[in-house]
Amino acid sequence: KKKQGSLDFFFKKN
Amino acid sequence: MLEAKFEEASLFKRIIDGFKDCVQLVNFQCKEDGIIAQAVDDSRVLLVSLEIGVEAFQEYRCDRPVTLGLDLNSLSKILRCGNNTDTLTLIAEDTPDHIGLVFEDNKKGRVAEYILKLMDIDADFLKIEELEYETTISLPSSEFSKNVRDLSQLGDSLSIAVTKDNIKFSTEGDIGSGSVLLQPFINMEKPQESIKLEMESPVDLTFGAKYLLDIVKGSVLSETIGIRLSSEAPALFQFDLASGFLQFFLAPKFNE
Repeated sequence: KKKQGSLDFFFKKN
Repeated sequence: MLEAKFEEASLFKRIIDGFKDCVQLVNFQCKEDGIIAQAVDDSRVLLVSLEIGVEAFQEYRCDRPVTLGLDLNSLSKILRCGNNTDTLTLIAEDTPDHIGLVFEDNKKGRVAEYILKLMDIDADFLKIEELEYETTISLPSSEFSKNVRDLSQLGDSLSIAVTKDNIKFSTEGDIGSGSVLLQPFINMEKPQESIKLEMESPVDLTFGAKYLLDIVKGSVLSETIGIRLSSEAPALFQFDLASGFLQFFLAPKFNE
């Protein structure tokens, strides 16, 4: 079973 | 003062239709060199990034940077009031609380003016440079849409696997499974129907079908879609405009 990833894992807030 | 005139209202309508179903409140940042917008969906899985270059407009003037906080549901209501072949001019003051939209049919001398109140949208702007991708593919957006719509009937996840020889879309669900295998080819007469593949290392990524179903709505903007994949970055799905682009960054699913 796969879990949905989040963009917050990849992007830093500017 | 912002005055941005589209030769045809249909272009701005298609741009908004391309992403209004996944994000609602969006800050449009207008500058001398065009308009950019960025928004993340509520689940923080899908990021939309829009750039409309000055060349996309018949006339463009932006004296100083201005941010337009727009509710896309409300904007769409007004955009539906204009005819596709009308010119559309967006007008805003330097520190606006509303935006004017003027539709003109020059042949008939018909002028329709609408005012849309702006929203104060508190959204962070994410840094999206410096991403490195292992694989870049390009294919007709109609082909991509069909595969996503077909396969998403069977499962709520859709995998995209790329090797040096082919691209495979696949899914598995309760009622069964399905896959579509595509091989790269160049159509010299109709380049937009080509399937191109550049790969440094194979990738196999899984995405939520519901997000891909949102992304394919961008197909109204371009006959081709560019897809960039990496196991280290959100996938990038890009529709090019004559001047600018609509990009979707989608976080993949991962093994628990």
